This record gives sequence, C-alpha cells and structure tokens, in this order.
Amino acid sequence: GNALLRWTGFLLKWAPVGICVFGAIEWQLNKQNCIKNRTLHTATQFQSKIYSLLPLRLISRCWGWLASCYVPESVRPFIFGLYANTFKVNLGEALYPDLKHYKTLAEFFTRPLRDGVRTIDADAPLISPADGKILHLGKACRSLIEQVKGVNYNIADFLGPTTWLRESKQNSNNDMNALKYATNDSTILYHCVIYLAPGDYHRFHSPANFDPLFRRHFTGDLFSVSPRIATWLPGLFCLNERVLYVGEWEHGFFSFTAVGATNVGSVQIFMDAELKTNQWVGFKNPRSFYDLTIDHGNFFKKGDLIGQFNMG
Amino acid sequence: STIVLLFEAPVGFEFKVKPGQKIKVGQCLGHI
Repeated sequence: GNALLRWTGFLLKWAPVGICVFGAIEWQLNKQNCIKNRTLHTATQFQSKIYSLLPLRLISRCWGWLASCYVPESVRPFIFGLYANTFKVNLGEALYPDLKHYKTLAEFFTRPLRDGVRTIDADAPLISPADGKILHLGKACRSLIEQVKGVNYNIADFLGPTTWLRESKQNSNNDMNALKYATNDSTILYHCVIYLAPGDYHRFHSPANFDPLFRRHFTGDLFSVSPRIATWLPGLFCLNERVLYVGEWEHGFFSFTAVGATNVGSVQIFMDAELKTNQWVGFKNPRSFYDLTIDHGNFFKKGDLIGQFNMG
Repeated sequence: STIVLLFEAPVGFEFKVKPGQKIKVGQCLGHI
C-alpha cells in the first residue's frame, strides 16, 4: 500500500512537468516543419474556390475609378508623396519629378521615365522588359512550367490552343505536336517571370527583337500576383486575365505575356487600340479568350516601348 | 502585375539573373 501511494505521489508530482516538456518538444518540432515546408504550402482546391468567390473584379474596377479621379493640385504632393514614400518610388528617375504635374493617381502610377535613365544592353539577346523582381525562371520541361519550386502548370493551359500555327500555315495536328514543332532538336523552351511592385515603373518594353504574329486576350480572374500569392496559388498565371503576344525571334518561338492583377487589372498596348482589358464579364465564361492576328510589319525592336499596366 | 516570357533558345542559353533579384528595363536577362 505504501509503494502504491508513493508511486501515485510521484506521478502526480512529475506528470504535469512531463506533459509540459513533451508539449514543448512537439511545438518546436511542428514549428520547424512549418518553416521547412513553407515553400511547399499551396492552396487546396477548396481554398482556391473560396478565393475565386471574392469580388476581385468589382474591387479592381472601383479602385480604377478612384485612381482616375481628379486630384486637386494643392493635395497632390501629400497624396502622391505618401504613395511614393510607402512604395519607395524613385522620383529622381521620373520625367516629371514635380508631383503637382500628375492629375490623378493612375497618371502618377504610369509615369514615364527621363531619357537615358535606363540603358538597353546592346549585346544581350534578351533584356528585361520591365523594372521589377525575378519571381522564377528556368527551362520548361515536358510542356510544364515551374511556377514555384515543386508546383508546375501546363504551357497549353497558359497559352491556350496553338491556333497561331495554323494562322501562319504551319503544321498543327494537336497542341503537343505544335509545341514540338516550336522546339527543334537544338533548342528548348525557357521561361522567366518578372513581378512589378507598386512603386516600380509600370511601363514595359520589348525584351528582344521579335515579330509578333498573334495576340490572345484571356478574360480570366484578377487574383493578386504578389510573390506570396504566386507561391500559394497553383496555376495562378493560367487563371488570371492576361494578354499574350506570340511570335518569332531569331531562335524560334517567342511569347510575351502581361498578366493583370487586382489593383493593376488593365493592360494597355500602345499599338493595339482594340484591346480592352478588365471589362465586366457578366455571365460569360471567365476563361474565354479573344484572338487577333497581327499584320506583318509590326516588328518589336529590343527596348521598344510596348505598353503599360493601368490601375484598376 | 507580372510579365511572363516563354521563349525558345539554344540549349546553351544561360540566365544571368536569379530568382529574387531586382532588375531594371534593358538589363541583360541571359546569354547564349
């Protein structure tokens, strides 16, 4: 009886300590696993569905309306200065550094740069089309592009059916054959994703000398494309509204795609007046797309100004 | 907003930039 009492006393005294130590070890291990697997944490189908239910187009269009409202000259330095400080805008590079020059926030957002502040690398076959941050790059293997490490999306989902090959009277039996056609034995497909932060210069230029044959406008969703969402939402670039120009450069196939987002949902291409982005889609299929064949002669020279992203 | 480039290039093409790197218009992205 004494032994039983002693054993019970021991358990009552030390069991809470043991439980606390065990809990602390579990908590630490769980925390370490979370840190290790952070890059692989992606949205489930349910989470993606919930996210897609948010009225992002409505928010985007309201934001666009607000951004294009006239701002009285007296408050421009305050409002645009606040924006510039928050998003670290380099006003020294702007063509018009005086904040009073811009009538609206949208105009300030798409401010042009002074001549000579950007140098086009004459020797490089491929240059950056925009100011920003490299999100991801690499080879596209087996018709797949890596969005983030371990998460891929299909080229055919991103570009849509390769009808431009029929347009240019080339062989096109199906998508796979078309992609094989685009890639001969000594070449492969590469991809590069550039993210433009809110304070960056939001105009974009031609990344190479290329001949656009075809334009496709996908009226998709307007999810955020911030690096955090791009890491979280699989196939983000296949879901969002985007405008892609497909053509050829000296090494074969070349495509340039401007992907819209919630705050910056409109893509404007200066040579393409017919292009209308971030419109009400109503009850139409949000994944539908509109094509336009481009006349020969609209050649993009490396560094040429192509267009800009607009607010809303 | 984001720009995605997808292009065909010789097998020896090498990117001169890395993920996470900040870049400016006109800066070299890669060499063959």
